[in-house]
Amino acid sequence: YQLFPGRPVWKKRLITYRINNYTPDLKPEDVDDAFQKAFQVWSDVTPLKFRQIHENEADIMIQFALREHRDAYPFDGPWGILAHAFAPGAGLGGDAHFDEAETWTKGRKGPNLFLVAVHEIGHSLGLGHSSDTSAIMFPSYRHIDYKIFRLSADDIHGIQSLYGRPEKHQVPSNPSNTNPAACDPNMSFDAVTTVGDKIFFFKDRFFWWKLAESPKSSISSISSLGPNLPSHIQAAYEIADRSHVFLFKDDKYWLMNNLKPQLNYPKSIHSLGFPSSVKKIDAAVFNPLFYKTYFFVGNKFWRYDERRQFMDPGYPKLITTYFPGIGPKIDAVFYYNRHYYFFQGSKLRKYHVLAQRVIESLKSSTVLGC
Amino acid sequence: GTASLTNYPSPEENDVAFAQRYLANFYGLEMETTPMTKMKVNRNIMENKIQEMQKFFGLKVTGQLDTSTLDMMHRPRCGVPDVEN
Repeated sequence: YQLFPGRPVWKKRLITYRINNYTPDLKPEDVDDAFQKAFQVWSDVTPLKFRQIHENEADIMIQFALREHRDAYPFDGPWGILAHAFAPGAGLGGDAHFDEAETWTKGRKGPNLFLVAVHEIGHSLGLGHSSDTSAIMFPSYRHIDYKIFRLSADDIHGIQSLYGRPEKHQVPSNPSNTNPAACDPNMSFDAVTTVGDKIFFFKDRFFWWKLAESPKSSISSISSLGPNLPSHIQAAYEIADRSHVFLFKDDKYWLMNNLKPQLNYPKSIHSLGFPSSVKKIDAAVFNPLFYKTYFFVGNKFWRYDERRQFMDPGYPKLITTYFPGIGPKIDAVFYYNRHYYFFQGSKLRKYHVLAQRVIESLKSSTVLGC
Repeated sequence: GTASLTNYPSPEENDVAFAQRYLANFYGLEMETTPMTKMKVNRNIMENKIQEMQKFFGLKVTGQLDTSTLDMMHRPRCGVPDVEN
């Protein structure tokens, strides 16, 4: 995410908005509803509250306009530029303008007013454009199923960097919105590992973390663990009795000891005994019962002896052969209480280590309390 | 000799003109206007700005107006610039 130069923000928590005029494309009550919902998306994840007023100057003045409309940024007719908004401030500051040459819709036949309103209000609150394609603050319009729209982790991180989190007592309009992106039914994770009494679920530049036994989760950025740690982690595992957590990305791996990144890392994965043909690790898990680590690459896996510090002979082997019901490939895996939890896209399979069979199938997002 | 009766810009010229407007709007492109240095300097400036835009959108950074870059430029979008200007 980006912020505007000088980081302009609203210095108050209750912000007013006024819809100056209405597009003829939709019924007035549909326009009101679209903006009310759009503001609610942001109030759900911040301490901010918004109130619509119908006269006098509001903090955020909203208007539909054609071509030249008394600011230095004329619109350009259908499509092209859909709307624009100004960073928080007096006068024009915070205002949002929508190109009346568009055919605004509640659906998908034209630019969806709700989706564009969420984006422009992001600007009105101080967010710049994001290069994260899953973020609503990505500059190009693309249709999203507005019925299950959620802010991305990047959006939430950006707005909370300006205004903080919602106050504790504040119940979001949509409970699952406390982890909006997490509850996406198609959620898949880059990597998962236990870390002490918690479980870390890595995704893009962020990770959700939660106590193993609690459905509630929080979100943090990977860079908060260590500025030199990469985003888009591909595999992770913990050796709990050493308080070691290993993170893998491409052909490198990092070690955190008591959650402190260790110097003289990253190291090459080939120093662990992988052949040069292995370029990255899909998933990894340490089994404390055997004191061995399993590395999953494509449809095969290797086994590493953590005591002797080298790869066991006779590997790689096929995942489907030795982990019935799992594979052929997996995204992430972690070990907890005599079970592996294998993630394959949006599917989660609970696997009994000793019985060597899948005992339950769930949705990946279940682990985050969705 | 013969002279062309029409002076319609070629599709490429259209693309370049559209790209210049796009980069001026959203990436702060400012073209050099003094005739003597114009051509070469402008080409470099334009290439740098195209690279900046490609980097922002996660496109292949070529500095050229290739298809994926032009497609992204033609997508409907927000009027706020992508970079500080």
